Amino acid sequence: MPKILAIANQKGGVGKTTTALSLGSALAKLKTKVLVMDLDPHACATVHLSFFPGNYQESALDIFLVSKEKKSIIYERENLPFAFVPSHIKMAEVEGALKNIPGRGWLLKKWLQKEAQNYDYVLLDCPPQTGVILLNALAASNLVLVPVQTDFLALHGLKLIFDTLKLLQKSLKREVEFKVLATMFDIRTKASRKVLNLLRKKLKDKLFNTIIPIDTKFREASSMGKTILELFPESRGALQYLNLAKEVHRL
Amino acid sequence: MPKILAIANQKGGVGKTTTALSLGSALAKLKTKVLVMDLDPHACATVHLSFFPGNYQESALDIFLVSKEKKSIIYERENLPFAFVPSHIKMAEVEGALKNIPGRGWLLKKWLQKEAQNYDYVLLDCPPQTGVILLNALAASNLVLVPVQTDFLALHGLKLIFDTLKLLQKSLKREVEFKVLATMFDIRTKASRKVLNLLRKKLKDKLFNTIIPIDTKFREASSMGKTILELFPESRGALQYLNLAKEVHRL
Ligand SMILES: Nc1ncnc2c1ncn2[C@@H]1O[C@H](COP(=O)(O)OP(=O)(O)OP(=O)(O)O)[C@@H](O)[C@H]1O
Ligand SMILES: Nc1ncnc2c1ncn2[C@@H]1O[C@H](COP(=O)(O)OP(=O)(O)OP(=O)(O)O)[C@@H](O)[C@H]1O
Ligand SMILES: [Mg+2]
Ligand SMILES: [Mg+2]
Repeated sequence: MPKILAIANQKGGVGKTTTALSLGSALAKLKTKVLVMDLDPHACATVHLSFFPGNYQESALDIFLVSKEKKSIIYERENLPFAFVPSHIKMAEVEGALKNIPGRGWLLKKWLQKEAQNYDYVLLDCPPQTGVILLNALAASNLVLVPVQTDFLALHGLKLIFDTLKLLQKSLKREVEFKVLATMFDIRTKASRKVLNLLRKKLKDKLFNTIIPIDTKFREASSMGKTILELFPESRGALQYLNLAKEVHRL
Repeated sequence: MPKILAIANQKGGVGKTTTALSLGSALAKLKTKVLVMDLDPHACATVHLSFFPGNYQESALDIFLVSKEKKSIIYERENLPFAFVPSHIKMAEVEGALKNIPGRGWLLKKWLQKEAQNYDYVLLDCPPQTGVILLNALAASNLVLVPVQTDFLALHGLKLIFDTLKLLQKSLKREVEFKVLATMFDIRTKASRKVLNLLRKKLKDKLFNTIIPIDTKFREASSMGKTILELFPESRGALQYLNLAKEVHRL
């Protein structure tokens, strides 16, 4: 029975993909079986791990659009610390294709129940757009992990995701469990420290204790096709994602 | 006859809003008349300049939805270096409201022709979502300024905006002028320098000479409700946006 984490925030560039890949790698270091799924039509996690158009076929697209092929979409490669389901540029067409189709919000949940039961953790890298793909991820999850940058506009962005979660709770008729992760924390910047304090006051135990610091090694890692845990295991960024993995494991 | 710049990129968190506000302020320092418009339903530029729900009424919403009020939506305040049209959370409803309405792609262009002729520059802060609002901004512009982070995934993101511009050129039946701005450049990070060189090789004169460096002062400025030009005029970030303003002015 896997724990399913949707990594979601409607704001762009806050560290969703970085969290999906780094936390996935860190959880694998704790000897758990991890599946990471790229659900973003922008396919950043996919490209980051060197899945390029032409060098792979099956993708998350098969969950949402009927495919006559029944091949596995889960890739397990030597160089990957976790199993991975890549995204595809055609994921951008899912919204229109599934318009008004009944049950379109539950396709991912059904797929997970059939194909992902052997994993301890499933991490869903979500698109920033509100739509049927994000809905599927939130509905399938037991925890929504919300990365939030420690800057002033991040507080403004929190309102958006909370409104989305409230609407979701209404239609799902159950609690939607969520927890916020402060990312890109810059201890030298007064604004960053101020926002972190506000987040702590406002969210209390809905904020992870682990704070992800700003670290230039993340950008280096994405250009080298691996996660920060593999390339720079002693860096502050890697060490904090390892702490986050332990905190998630204890939830 | 204003020069109209659409600040656009479908990737989130690349510096669109920061560019709209900082470049707007820098162009104003060159003694030009500047109008900045927040077209993003997330209203980050709006919140950054301390326009909060409740302390303002008219907004960009009136361009897209018929409003019986014919009040001006352009704000000129003592503390603002430029004239400003705020966004509004209801901008998220524009997409659905204008579905299949003929002429929905030209509403902004028409409004600009009526209301913005006295400005030298109009800067449009665009949402990252592809949709009718982005379409209006691109169709109304004479130049599309594309901020691109100097990281590996940025090159992947470029393909998306170029595909959008190609489609737009087809339906507009005219050239869509664009120019890329390298942002968040981190000279200490090898990946950042590598990506900058790739951008220069690939884009040639379609890349601005000015490079915007990573600078912690941007985040400080957004928490203080003003632009970096007003608060930290000697910072590297401010000086480079001033250089960009001169480069834009010479185009
Ligand atoms: N803690 C950090 N310190 C420094 N850079 C970071 C950090 N976390 C992420 N980044 C960098 O910030 C950029 C955006 O991160 P990322 O792609 O994870 O955001 P995202 O929320 O997934 O964006 P999108 O909304 O486009 O999917 C990337 O270049 C990434 O390498
Ligand atoms: N050159 C820079 N150096 C450091 N931080 C920066 C720089 N430019 C922007 N930022 C910060 O990065 C974050 C994202 O920037 P911004 O909001 O301008 O991006 P955006 O493309 O408008 O995002 P969105 O897609 O959500 O509209 C903000 O916290 C901003 O203060
Ligand atoms: Mg992402
Ligand atoms: Mg913005």
